[in-house]
Amino acid sequence: QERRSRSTAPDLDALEELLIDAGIDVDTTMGILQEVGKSRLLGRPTAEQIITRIRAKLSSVLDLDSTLHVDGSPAVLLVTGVNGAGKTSSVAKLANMLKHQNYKVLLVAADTFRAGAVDQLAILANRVGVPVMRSVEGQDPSSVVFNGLQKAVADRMDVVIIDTAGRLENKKNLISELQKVTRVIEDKFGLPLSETLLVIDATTGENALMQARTFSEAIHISGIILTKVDSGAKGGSIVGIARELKIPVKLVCNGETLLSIKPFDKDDIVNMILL
Amino acid sequence: SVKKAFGGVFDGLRRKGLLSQGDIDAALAEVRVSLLAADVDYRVVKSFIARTREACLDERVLGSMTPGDQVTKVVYEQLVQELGGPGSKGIAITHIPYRVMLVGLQGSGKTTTLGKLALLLKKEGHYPLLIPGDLGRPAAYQQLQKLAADAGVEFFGEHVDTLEDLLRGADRFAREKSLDVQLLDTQGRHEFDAELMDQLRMVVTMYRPDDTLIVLDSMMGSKAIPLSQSFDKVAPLTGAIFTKFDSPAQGGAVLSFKDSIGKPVRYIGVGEHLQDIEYFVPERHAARIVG
Ligand SMILES: Nc1nc2c(ncn2[C@@H]2O[C@H](COP(=O)(O)OP(=O)(O)OP(=O)(O)O)[C@@H](O)[C@H]2O)c(=O)[nH]1
Ligand SMILES: Nc1nc2c(ncn2[C@@H]2O[C@H](COP(=O)(O)OP(=O)(O)OP(=O)(O)O)[C@@H](O)[C@H]2O)c(=O)[nH]1
Ligand SMILES: [Mg+2]
Ligand SMILES: [Mg+2]
Repeated sequence: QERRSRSTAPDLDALEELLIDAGIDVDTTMGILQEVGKSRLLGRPTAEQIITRIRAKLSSVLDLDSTLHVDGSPAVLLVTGVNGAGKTSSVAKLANMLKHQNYKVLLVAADTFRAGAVDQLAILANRVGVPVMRSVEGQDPSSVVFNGLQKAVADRMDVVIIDTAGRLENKKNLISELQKVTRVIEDKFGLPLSETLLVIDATTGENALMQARTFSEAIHISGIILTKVDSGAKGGSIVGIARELKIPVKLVCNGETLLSIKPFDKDDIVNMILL
Repeated sequence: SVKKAFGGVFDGLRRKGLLSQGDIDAALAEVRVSLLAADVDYRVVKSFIARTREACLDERVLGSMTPGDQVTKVVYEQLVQELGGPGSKGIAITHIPYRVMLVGLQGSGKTTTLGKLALLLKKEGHYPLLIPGDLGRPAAYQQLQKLAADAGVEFFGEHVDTLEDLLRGADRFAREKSLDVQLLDTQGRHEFDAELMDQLRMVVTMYRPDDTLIVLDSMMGSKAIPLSQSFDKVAPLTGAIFTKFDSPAQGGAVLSFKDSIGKPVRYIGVGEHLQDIEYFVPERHAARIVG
């Protein structure tokens, strides 16, 4: 009798800890466990059954279109996010990926603030084998972007990827700067943004959801690049972001080499969270 | 935020006049919830609440004319103790040469913070040397070189092949130029980067740092503590610097750090500019929390 209950009773506290430990925010975790628990009306579920239901729930929440859009002549991809998240590295990895798909890629070094930012992207561009539009310290990022687009059109590039400076979501002047950059691309220059990618560090806690909320309120965010999943962090913050904002993860980065990037795989991520 | 939740609890208590043990328990239950919600480590919260409860059931609180104020004062005092006791614990240059090393996860803010520390030490009358010990990241050298120039401090710019040559060369350079404090930048790494963790072990043996500070991103959440414990095994820590404290993230790990690692939080980074560093002052942080 006792042996039977041990193997069948689902430990909800342990499940809560598992989900929270995977980085899923508290509200989303509670919501998932409640919804999964509700279906208890169909009988007393075992621990295995609850896990199966959680897996199905996560899978359905994350079921968003994760196709990377490279449309436009040239296609313009803007990369943004908070300081240190992995924007510059991801821009280089994405450039490498697209170059190997035979796109002609131009990188734009629009981080005109941080020490060594332009040098960092220039070195990476050289490693990938793509041209980079450099900028000078203190230059208005919007003017760098405008010049970059002009160069892309003149040199008949297929894709332009724009690296921007890190910015915390509560810095209103920096968020305005980002809005201005999108206006320069879409209104002033007249090219639609093919992707505006928000880089989210998998090691970030509850604040990741606030980042996504604030950035997506300021500009349209078409997708997420999730970084540093090799560090042991599971990136569960993307679940709350998908659930509340319907923003899909398009790319996942798992290391510091140019090849440590792959398209989002829903099953991979759900397995990573539940492991 | 932690501040808002705490504020509500103490305002309610102050309005009550005489307090029963039940009132205090209820208030501490709310304090417990806000600490947990702010990512403070579960075990740290448990022992903190236990000690605070004991201190609150003291005669000076229960017998006081303004017990609500007394409870607030007790929580404040307990928080200050939790954070390592009163007074900031900055770098103290007790002998020359004094060696400092910053370690931490990729992108946490090490290089920027090293520049900030250099400027701060210079303002306090020291002669720091910035050492570009990150041989992995593209343009890490140029990044630190620029920060050194902006801070107006010396930079060890000699191009070397190995970390060993770098450390020996920097030491020689510091002695030649009579620079009293060496500040070493290191590559970002995590606990599963086996090679990098071995390298860090070796750097500690070669450099023999007087201070090893882990640079932690305030938005990291509770994972900051197990991460720090992993680093501590490889490079014994003497403290932490929490960066991006200007972000709206709760930074609850600040409260758990001293308890879990046994060393205090020493500085906080509060912005992207070189002057955006502050001594971590427990009284100030505790006051910020209790409102
Ligand atoms: N382990 C690991 N490290 C990563 C990953 N992505 C980026 N990094 C590292 O994280 C650090 C910061 O990356 P950057 O690309 O400079 O980040 P950023 O967002 O451009 O930073 P700022 O421009 O300063 O805001 C670097 O050391 C990268 O090598 C990843 O997927 N895994
Ligand atoms: N807002 C804010 N940004 C910060 C703070 N400290 C560092 N940063 C920013 O965080 C980003 C990463 O800083 P770095 O100094 O390059 O980080 P790092 O730890 O050296 O990175 P790696 O060497 O790649 O591991 C940069 O954009 C910095 O300007 C801070 O206290 N506040
Ligand atoms: Mg960058
Ligand atoms: Mg660095």
